[in-house]
Amino acid sequence: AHAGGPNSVMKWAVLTGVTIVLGTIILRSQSPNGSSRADEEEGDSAKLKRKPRVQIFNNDWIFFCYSTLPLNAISRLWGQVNSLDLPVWMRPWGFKCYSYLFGVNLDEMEDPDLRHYSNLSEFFYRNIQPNARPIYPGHNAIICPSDGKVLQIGIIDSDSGEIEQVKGLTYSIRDFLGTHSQPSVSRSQSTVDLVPDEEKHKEFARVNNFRLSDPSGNESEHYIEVKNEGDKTVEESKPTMSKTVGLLNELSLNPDLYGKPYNEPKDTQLFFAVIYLAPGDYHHFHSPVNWVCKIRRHFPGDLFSVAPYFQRNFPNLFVLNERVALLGNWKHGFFSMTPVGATNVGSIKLNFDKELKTNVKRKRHSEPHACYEATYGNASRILGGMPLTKGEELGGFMLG
Amino acid sequence: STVVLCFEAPKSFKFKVKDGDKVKMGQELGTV
Repeated sequence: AHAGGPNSVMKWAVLTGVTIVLGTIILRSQSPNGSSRADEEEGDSAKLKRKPRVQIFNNDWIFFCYSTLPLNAISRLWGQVNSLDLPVWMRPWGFKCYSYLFGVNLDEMEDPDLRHYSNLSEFFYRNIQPNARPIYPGHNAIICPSDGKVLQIGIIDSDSGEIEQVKGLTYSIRDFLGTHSQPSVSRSQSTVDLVPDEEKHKEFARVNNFRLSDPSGNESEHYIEVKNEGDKTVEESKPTMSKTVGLLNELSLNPDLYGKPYNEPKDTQLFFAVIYLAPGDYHHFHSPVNWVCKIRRHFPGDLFSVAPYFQRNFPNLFVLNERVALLGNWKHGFFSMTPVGATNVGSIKLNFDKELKTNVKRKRHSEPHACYEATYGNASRILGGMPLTKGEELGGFMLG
Repeated sequence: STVVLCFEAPKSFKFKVKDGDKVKMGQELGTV
């Protein structure tokens, strides 16, 4: 500084001052009591978003800096780069190199000729031979919806509605799946119309003991008639409203929008399972059971990595990330399946919902919708939703 | 990417996998 003379000292002083001021502003904006009066009017969703960030900040500088990165833009760029067509001569050894690095099983691919995949995005979203994944039969069994690694399984505490991310770290099922009364929801009706298949749906309902909605298409009450083999049906033993029912009504079906409140058969519990897909895994997901999907809630969020390290250390990761919650019911009651995006795979695709677009550039300063909700009630009048059979391919994760 | 299942089932439901298991689509996750 001495050698550079007075103006370089001035430069250093200004730079240091600006850094301190910026750091203070960022710290204050992250601390809960630093929120201004205007913030108080913000919807819960904004508070909800800020709360986890505060936790991130309190948690660790690394996560704080990481959470300021433009991950959604990086993800879109990643997708665009990987959608550039590769020269044919480059494809075989390029995809073999990727397969070696990430443990891709090339033998099970539906189209084994690597030159047919024009870019990495297509190769990433490859199909496998139908018989490569036999579907476990069991009428009462739930199958794995995708390849991957089981990160967490367990029971959801009906009182708190909390799901364990890992030991000691939890997130709320209400925040994760959304509730019908949450602020800033934009609702739409899916335009899918399966009415011509009604006969098939009647068979589907009979096989799975689903109660049909009345022919006029009004939502009958969501009472799942479960025939217990041999002894009396649950219907005869009127279900008592257990603690779970309040949570389920909050989560899934808005009485004045989608029909009567959710009644449930007795002695049930809420379970959860978290499956992480590694970059080399087959990235399509399938239906784990025979069920009827009634609502889709798309939460445009961040795209943090969901690698096991982040799941172990990043609080509220699943509540912050972009995700598509599919809610409905199966023969034993409420059922939901939620694909959660990540930095490299921001695009979540649903085969039966072409209107769904994830990881799109959001208009600056637009009110951050808590979620975009679509209902499938008109997909099948008698079922009141989208019938999905066990093992059926529902969609997948695409690069970018 | 991650897939999260949250579902209601009778208390007799048992998971057939445990944390850390590698799974394939179509494999039994659990049964009532």
